[in-house]
Amino acid sequence: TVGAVAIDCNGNIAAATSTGGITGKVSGRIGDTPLLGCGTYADNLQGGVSTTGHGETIMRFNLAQKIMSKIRYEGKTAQIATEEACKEMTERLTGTGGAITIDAHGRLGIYWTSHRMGWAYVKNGEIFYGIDHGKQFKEQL
Amino acid sequence: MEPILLVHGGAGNITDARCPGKLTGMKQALRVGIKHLIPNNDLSEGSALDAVEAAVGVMESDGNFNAGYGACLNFEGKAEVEASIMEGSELKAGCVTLLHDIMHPISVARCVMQNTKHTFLGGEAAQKFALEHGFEQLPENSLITEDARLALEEFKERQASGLDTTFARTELDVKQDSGEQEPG
Repeated sequence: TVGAVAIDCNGNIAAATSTGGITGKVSGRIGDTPLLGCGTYADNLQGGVSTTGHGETIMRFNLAQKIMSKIRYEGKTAQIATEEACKEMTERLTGTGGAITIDAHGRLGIYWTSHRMGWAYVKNGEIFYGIDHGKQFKEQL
Repeated sequence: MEPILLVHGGAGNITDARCPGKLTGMKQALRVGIKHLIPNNDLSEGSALDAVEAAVGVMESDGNFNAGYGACLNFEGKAEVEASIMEGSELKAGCVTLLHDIMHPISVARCVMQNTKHTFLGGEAAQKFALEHGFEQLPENSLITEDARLALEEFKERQASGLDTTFARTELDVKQDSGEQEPG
Protein backbone atom coordinates (compact mmCIF):
# COMPACT_ATOMS: atom_id res chain seq x y z
CA THR A 1 0.00 0.00 0.00
CA VAL A 2 1.10 3.56 -0.61
CA GLY A 3 -0.35 6.80 0.65
CA ALA A 4 0.13 10.52 0.91
CA VAL A 5 -1.23 13.38 2.98
CA ALA A 6 -0.57 17.05 2.26
CA ILE A 7 -1.43 20.48 3.56
CA ASP A 8 -0.95 23.48 1.31
CA CYS A 9 -0.25 27.10 2.17
CA ASN A 10 -3.98 27.83 2.36
CA GLY A 11 -4.53 25.13 4.94
CA ASN A 12 -6.22 22.79 2.49
CA ILE A 13 -5.64 19.15 3.37
CA ALA A 14 -5.84 16.14 1.03
CA ALA A 15 -5.18 12.45 1.44
CA ALA A 16 -4.74 9.59 -1.03
CA THR A 17 -4.16 5.85 -0.73
CA SER A 18 -3.60 3.13 -3.33
CA THR A 19 -2.98 -0.60 -3.02
CA GLY A 20 -2.86 -4.03 -4.53
CA GLY A 21 -4.17 -5.64 -1.33
CA ILE A 22 -2.57 -8.78 0.04
CA THR A 23 -0.96 -11.74 -1.66
CA GLY A 24 -3.29 -14.69 -2.14
CA LYS A 25 -6.47 -12.75 -1.52
CA VAL A 26 -9.75 -14.04 -2.85
CA SER A 27 -10.76 -12.50 -6.17
CA GLY A 28 -13.16 -9.68 -5.36
CA ARG A 29 -11.73 -8.96 -1.92
CA ILE A 30 -11.80 -5.29 -0.98
CA GLY A 31 -9.60 -3.85 1.73
CA ASP A 32 -9.56 -0.67 3.77
CA THR A 33 -7.78 1.44 1.17
CA PRO A 34 -10.79 2.61 -0.88
CA LEU A 35 -13.00 3.02 2.20
CA LEU A 36 -13.31 6.55 3.58
CA GLY A 37 -12.72 6.64 7.32
CA CYS A 38 -10.74 3.43 7.11
CA GLY A 39 -7.89 3.86 4.62
CA THR A 40 -8.27 7.55 3.82
CA TYR A 41 -9.81 10.67 5.29
CA ALA A 42 -9.37 14.42 4.97
CA ASP A 43 -11.12 17.35 6.61
CA ASN A 44 -9.59 20.81 6.81
CA LEU A 45 -11.11 21.24 10.27
CA GLN A 46 -9.35 18.17 11.67
CA GLY A 47 -6.65 16.76 9.42
CA GLY A 48 -5.85 14.10 6.89
CA VAL A 49 -4.95 10.43 7.23
CA SER A 50 -3.73 7.58 5.04
CA THR A 51 -3.37 4.10 6.51
CA THR A 52 -1.62 0.84 5.65
CA GLY A 53 -1.50 -2.65 7.08
CA HIS A 54 -3.99 -5.49 7.51
CA GLY A 55 -7.05 -4.29 5.64
CA GLU A 56 -9.66 -6.39 7.41
CA THR A 57 -8.42 -5.09 10.75
CA ILE A 58 -8.23 -1.46 9.67
CA MET A 59 -11.68 -1.40 8.12
CA ARG A 60 -13.29 -3.00 11.16
CA PHE A 61 -11.60 -0.48 13.43
CA ASN A 62 -12.21 2.56 11.18
CA LEU A 63 -8.62 3.57 11.81
CA ALA A 64 -8.57 6.86 9.89
CA GLN A 65 -11.76 8.08 11.54
CA LYS A 66 -10.53 6.98 14.98
CA ILE A 67 -7.46 9.16 14.52
CA MET A 68 -9.58 12.09 13.36
CA SER A 69 -11.88 11.70 16.36
CA LYS A 70 -9.00 11.83 18.79
CA ILE A 71 -7.86 15.08 17.21
CA ARG A 72 -11.37 16.57 16.98
CA TYR A 73 -12.93 15.53 20.25
CA GLU A 74 -10.00 14.80 22.55
CA GLY A 75 -7.69 17.60 21.45
CA LYS A 76 -4.83 15.20 20.76
CA THR A 77 -1.94 16.12 18.51
CA ALA A 78 -1.56 14.24 15.24
CA GLN A 79 1.26 12.13 16.66
CA ILE A 80 -0.52 11.19 19.88
CA ALA A 81 -3.78 10.48 18.05
CA THR A 82 -2.08 8.30 15.45
CA GLU A 83 -0.05 6.37 18.00
CA GLU A 84 -2.97 5.77 20.35
CA ALA A 85 -5.35 4.67 17.61
CA CYS A 86 -2.88 2.25 16.04
CA LYS A 87 -2.07 0.71 19.42
CA GLU A 88 -5.74 0.43 20.36
CA MET A 89 -6.50 -1.25 17.04
CA THR A 90 -3.84 -3.91 17.50
CA GLU A 91 -4.72 -4.46 21.15
CA ARG A 92 -8.39 -4.94 20.24
CA LEU A 93 -8.15 -6.82 16.96
CA THR A 94 -4.61 -8.26 16.92
CA GLY A 95 -3.96 -7.22 13.33
CA THR A 96 -1.28 -4.63 12.71
CA GLY A 97 -0.96 -1.50 10.65
CA GLY A 98 0.12 2.08 10.56
CA ALA A 99 -0.94 5.55 9.57
CA ILE A 100 0.34 8.95 8.55
CA THR A 101 -1.50 12.06 9.67
CA ILE A 102 -1.33 15.82 9.26
CA ASP A 103 -3.60 17.82 11.54
CA ALA A 104 -5.15 21.19 10.75
CA HIS A 105 -2.24 22.96 12.46
CA GLY A 106 0.29 21.23 10.22
CA ARG A 107 1.52 18.86 12.90
CA LEU A 108 2.52 15.35 11.79
CA GLY A 109 1.62 11.92 13.08
CA ILE A 110 3.54 8.81 12.05
CA TYR A 111 3.12 5.48 13.78
CA TRP A 112 2.77 1.78 13.08
CA THR A 113 2.32 -1.46 15.02
CA SER A 114 3.67 -3.60 12.18
CA HIS A 115 7.31 -4.66 12.08
CA ARG A 116 8.15 -1.87 9.68
CA MET A 117 6.50 0.99 7.81
CA GLY A 118 8.14 3.16 5.20
CA TRP A 119 7.46 6.87 5.70
CA ALA A 120 8.90 10.14 4.48
CA TYR A 121 8.01 13.81 4.52
CA VAL A 122 9.30 17.06 3.13
CA LYS A 123 9.16 20.29 5.06
CA ASN A 124 11.18 23.48 4.77
CA GLY A 125 13.32 22.04 2.01
CA GLU A 126 14.40 18.94 3.88
CA ILE A 127 13.35 15.32 3.54
CA PHE A 128 12.93 13.23 6.68
CA TYR A 129 12.40 9.50 6.27
CA GLY A 130 12.58 6.10 7.91
CA ILE A 131 11.29 2.54 7.96
CA ASP A 132 12.23 1.19 11.43
CA HIS A 133 10.97 2.32 14.81
CA GLY A 134 13.30 4.85 16.39
CA LYS A 135 15.38 5.50 13.29
CA GLN A 136 15.03 8.70 11.29
CA PHE A 137 17.19 10.03 8.48
CA LYS A 138 17.39 13.46 6.91
CA GLU A 139 18.65 14.89 3.64
CA GLN A 140 18.21 17.99 1.53
CA LEU A 141 15.31 18.08 -0.90
CA MET B 1 1.13 27.95 6.48
CA GLU B 2 4.19 25.97 5.48
CA PRO B 3 3.24 23.31 2.91
CA ILE B 4 3.98 19.75 3.99
CA LEU B 5 3.84 16.49 2.07
CA LEU B 6 3.94 13.21 4.00
CA VAL B 7 3.94 9.76 2.37
CA HIS B 8 4.03 6.11 3.37
CA GLY B 9 5.15 3.12 1.37
CA GLY B 10 3.35 0.33 3.18
CA ALA B 11 3.65 -1.55 6.46
CA GLY B 12 4.40 -5.13 7.42
CA ASN B 13 7.29 -7.57 7.43
CA ILE B 14 9.37 -5.62 4.94
CA THR B 15 12.61 -7.48 4.32
CA ASP B 16 15.99 -5.74 4.48
CA ALA B 17 16.40 -6.31 0.75
CA ARG B 18 13.29 -4.30 -0.04
CA CYS B 19 14.11 -1.32 2.18
CA PRO B 20 16.45 0.63 -0.15
CA GLY B 21 13.99 0.55 -3.03
CA LYS B 22 11.15 1.73 -0.84
CA LEU B 23 13.17 4.57 0.67
CA THR B 24 14.36 5.74 -2.72
CA GLY B 25 10.86 5.51 -4.14
CA MET B 26 9.29 7.50 -1.32
CA LYS B 27 11.87 10.27 -1.67
CA GLN B 28 11.19 10.40 -5.39
CA ALA B 29 7.47 10.65 -4.65
CA LEU B 30 8.15 13.62 -2.36
CA ARG B 31 10.31 15.38 -4.94
CA VAL B 32 7.59 15.07 -7.56
CA GLY B 33 4.70 15.82 -5.21
CA ILE B 34 6.16 18.85 -3.47
CA LYS B 35 6.29 20.77 -6.75
CA HIS B 36 2.51 20.83 -6.66
CA LEU B 37 2.51 22.37 -3.20
CA ILE B 38 4.72 25.34 -3.99
CA PRO B 39 2.63 28.38 -4.94
CA ASN B 40 3.14 30.28 -8.18
CA ASN B 41 5.25 27.75 -9.97
CA ASP B 42 4.56 26.37 -13.40
CA LEU B 43 2.64 23.34 -12.25
CA SER B 44 -0.06 24.73 -9.98
CA GLU B 45 -1.01 27.38 -7.49
CA GLY B 46 -0.18 25.03 -4.66
CA SER B 47 -2.70 22.25 -4.35
CA ALA B 48 -2.67 19.57 -1.66
CA LEU B 49 -4.91 17.44 -3.87
CA ASP B 50 -2.50 17.63 -6.81
CA ALA B 51 0.42 16.85 -4.50
CA VAL B 52 -1.02 13.68 -3.01
CA GLU B 53 -2.16 12.40 -6.40
CA ALA B 54 1.27 13.01 -7.89
CA ALA B 55 3.14 11.43 -4.97
CA VAL B 56 0.97 8.32 -4.97
CA GLY B 57 1.24 8.15 -8.75
CA VAL B 58 5.02 7.93 -8.53
CA MET B 59 4.81 5.01 -6.14
CA GLU B 60 2.15 3.31 -8.28
CA SER B 61 4.65 3.30 -11.14
CA ASP B 62 7.41 1.86 -8.96
CA GLY B 63 7.61 -1.92 -8.62
CA ASN B 64 9.02 -1.56 -5.11
CA PHE B 65 5.53 -0.81 -3.80
CA ASN B 66 2.31 -2.75 -3.48
CA ALA B 67 0.21 -0.48 -5.70
CA GLY B 68 -0.23 -0.13 -9.45
CA TYR B 69 2.81 -1.79 -11.04
CA GLY B 70 4.07 -4.24 -8.42
CA ALA B 71 0.71 -4.87 -6.79
CA CYS B 72 0.20 -8.05 -4.80
CA LEU B 73 -1.55 -10.85 -6.67
CA ASN B 74 -4.77 -12.56 -5.75
CA PHE B 75 -5.00 -16.35 -5.56
CA GLU B 76 -5.71 -16.54 -9.30
CA GLY B 77 -2.52 -14.63 -10.04
CA LYS B 78 -4.25 -11.39 -11.03
CA ALA B 79 -3.59 -7.88 -9.79
CA GLU B 80 -6.79 -6.24 -8.57
CA VAL B 81 -6.05 -2.69 -7.45
CA GLU B 82 -7.97 -0.07 -5.53
CA ALA B 83 -7.55 3.53 -4.37
CA SER B 84 -9.20 6.50 -2.73
CA ILE B 85 -8.62 10.23 -2.58
CA MET B 86 -10.25 12.94 -0.48
CA GLU B 87 -9.99 16.70 -0.11
CA GLY B 88 -10.73 18.48 3.12
CA SER B 89 -12.37 21.75 2.11
CA GLU B 90 -15.69 20.34 0.90
CA LEU B 91 -15.11 16.71 1.93
CA LYS B 92 -15.24 15.56 -1.67
CA ALA B 93 -13.86 12.11 -2.37
CA GLY B 94 -13.46 9.45 -5.00
CA CYS B 95 -12.86 5.73 -4.55
CA VAL B 96 -12.37 2.79 -6.91
CA THR B 97 -11.85 -0.91 -6.41
CA LEU B 98 -11.29 -4.12 -8.35
CA LEU B 99 -9.60 -2.39 -11.27
CA HIS B 100 -7.19 -4.35 -13.41
CA ASP B 101 -4.43 -3.42 -15.83
CA ILE B 102 -4.68 0.31 -15.15
CA MET B 103 -1.48 1.93 -13.92
CA HIS B 104 -2.90 4.75 -11.84
CA PRO B 105 -6.03 3.86 -9.87
CA ILE B 106 -5.49 6.98 -7.75
CA SER B 107 -6.15 9.14 -10.80
CA VAL B 108 -9.25 7.13 -11.63
CA ALA B 109 -10.43 7.78 -8.06
CA ARG B 110 -9.90 11.51 -8.54
CA CYS B 111 -11.77 11.32 -11.83
CA VAL B 112 -14.71 9.72 -10.03
CA MET B 113 -14.62 12.55 -7.50
CA GLN B 114 -14.55 15.27 -10.09
CA ASN B 115 -16.74 13.85 -12.86
CA THR B 116 -19.58 11.99 -11.21
CA LYS B 117 -22.18 12.60 -8.53
CA HIS B 118 -21.03 9.37 -6.92
CA THR B 119 -18.14 8.59 -4.59
CA PHE B 120 -17.25 4.93 -5.01
CA LEU B 121 -17.19 2.77 -8.16
CA GLY B 122 -16.13 -0.86 -8.25
CA GLY B 123 -15.49 -3.80 -10.52
CA GLU B 124 -16.49 -3.85 -14.16
CA ALA B 125 -18.32 -0.53 -13.88
CA ALA B 126 -15.22 1.15 -12.49
CA GLN B 127 -13.11 -0.34 -15.26
CA LYS B 128 -15.57 0.86 -17.89
CA PHE B 129 -15.68 4.31 -16.31
CA ALA B 130 -11.90 4.54 -16.37
CA LEU B 131 -11.65 3.60 -20.02
CA GLU B 132 -14.43 6.00 -20.96
CA HIS B 133 -12.50 8.78 -19.26
CA GLY B 134 -9.28 8.21 -21.15
CA PHE B 135 -7.33 5.91 -18.89
CA GLU B 136 -5.24 3.38 -20.74
CA GLN B 137 -6.16 -0.28 -20.59
CA LEU B 138 -2.75 -1.91 -20.41
CA PRO B 139 -2.14 -5.37 -21.84
CA GLU B 140 -3.30 -8.12 -19.50
CA ASN B 141 -1.03 -8.67 -16.48
CA SER B 142 1.06 -5.56 -17.20
CA LEU B 143 1.07 -4.63 -13.51
CA ILE B 144 2.60 -7.95 -12.45
CA THR B 145 6.24 -8.03 -11.35
CA GLU B 146 8.47 -11.04 -10.82
CA ASP B 147 8.58 -10.28 -7.10
CA ALA B 148 4.79 -10.40 -6.94
CA ARG B 149 4.74 -13.74 -8.78
CA LEU B 150 7.31 -15.18 -6.39
CA ALA B 151 5.39 -13.94 -3.38
CA LEU B 152 2.26 -15.71 -4.60
CA GLU B 153 4.20 -18.90 -5.25
CA GLU B 154 5.62 -18.75 -1.75
CA PHE B 155 2.17 -18.09 -0.34
CA LYS B 156 0.74 -21.14 -2.09
CA GLU B 157 3.65 -23.31 -0.97
CA ARG B 158 3.18 -22.24 2.61
CA GLN B 159 -0.53 -22.84 2.38
CA ALA B 160 -0.01 -26.29 0.87
CA SER B 161 2.44 -27.22 3.60
CA GLY B 162 0.08 -26.05 6.32
CA LEU B 163 2.35 -23.24 7.46
CA ASP B 164 1.00 -19.92 8.62
CA THR B 165 -0.02 -17.82 5.65
CA THR B 166 -0.79 -14.90 7.93
CA PHE B 167 -3.82 -12.88 6.93
CA ALA B 168 -3.79 -13.71 3.26
CA ARG B 169 -6.18 -16.64 3.27
CA THR B 170 -8.38 -17.71 0.44
CA GLU B 171 -11.21 -18.70 2.74
CA LEU B 172 -13.55 -15.83 3.39
CA ASP B 173 -14.55 -17.07 6.82
CA VAL B 174 -11.07 -17.53 8.24
CA LYS B 175 -10.57 -16.56 11.87
CA GLN B 176 -8.31 -13.72 12.82
CA ASP B 177 -4.71 -14.70 13.52
CA SER B 178 -1.71 -12.74 14.62
CA GLY B 179 0.82 -12.90 11.83
CA GLU B 180 1.59 -10.28 9.26
CA GLN B 181 3.02 -10.19 5.78
CA GLU B 182 4.50 -7.52 3.64
CA PRO B 183 2.66 -5.26 3.08
CA GLY B 184 -1.07 -4.98 3.48
